[in-house]
Amino acid sequence: HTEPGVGGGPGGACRPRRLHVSFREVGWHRWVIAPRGFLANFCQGACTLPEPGGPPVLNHAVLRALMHAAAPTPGAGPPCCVPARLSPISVLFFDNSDNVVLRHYEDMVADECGCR
Amino acid sequence: ALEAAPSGPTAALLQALRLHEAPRGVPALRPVPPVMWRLFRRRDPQAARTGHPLRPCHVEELGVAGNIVRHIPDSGLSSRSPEPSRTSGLGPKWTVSFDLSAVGPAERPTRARLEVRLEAEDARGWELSVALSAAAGRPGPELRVPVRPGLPLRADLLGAAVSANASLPRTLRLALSLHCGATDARARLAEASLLLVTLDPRLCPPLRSRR
Repeated sequence: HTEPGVGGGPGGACRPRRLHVSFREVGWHRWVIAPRGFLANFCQGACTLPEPGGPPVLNHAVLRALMHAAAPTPGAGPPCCVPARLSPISVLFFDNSDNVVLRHYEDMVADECGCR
Repeated sequence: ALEAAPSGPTAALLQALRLHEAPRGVPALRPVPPVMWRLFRRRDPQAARTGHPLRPCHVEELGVAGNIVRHIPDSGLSSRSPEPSRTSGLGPKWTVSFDLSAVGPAERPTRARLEVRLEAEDARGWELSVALSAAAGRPGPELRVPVRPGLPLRADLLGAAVSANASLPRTLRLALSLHCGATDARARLAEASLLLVTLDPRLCPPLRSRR
């Protein structure tokens, strides 16, 4: 699920937006023991010139934002708003051989977004 | 790089979670072993956020590398009915087997712990020997585990019945023999399970050089 309108919608500066992944939605709720779902989030928003307290920015992104502000060039748009810090999740479930399985997955939740 | 993305959200989620097949039918629900709950809670991302950094691809509680932990019940093919023992000093014998077909070829075992629950009136001084079943055709080292009344027996099989550097067999068959000094000792194998930890290196983040 994404929850539209939370935090002002898709506009605004680059930052994480809520994206909830529900195992029930794909009919796995009998198999997945825990969690029921997890907040994966996604990154969205404008990457303009860096502002204090704004998303982390690479130097290259600053140059790109400057170029875009000064002379927009087709094909060379502003920097992109992408995950900058991710964290893992663990899933406990029954597999098709009736084993109880615990799997760890790295980089599954976008905690922070940045302009790149 | 991920393989070509199959269509549909379920297929995409399967691929993201590196699961080769979608859940089929309804699972035979059984209680979740306490060790699995403990390991799940230990890896709870909330703990990660509160300043307890989790080492990727590592199972802290068991102290080994790994990102997949399976609790595999014995498939009960020919276990629990003790085979008569003709050797003096040897008590009942059992054969237990574990279905490892779900383990992928890229997974490397880092821990294989057999857990057995025996029921016996007086088990003082008994020992249980664990070895690959003769049917495996490859005699391996025999492990000896002291029987402690009322407590589950645990035996680490890696390096003994399970090789750390070879791919796992589809089925692991083990021969259990009770050394109790009397052939008419009464004991019942109540439960046997395998806790298998494997590492799939493809799921581990590349070591990032510090900037």
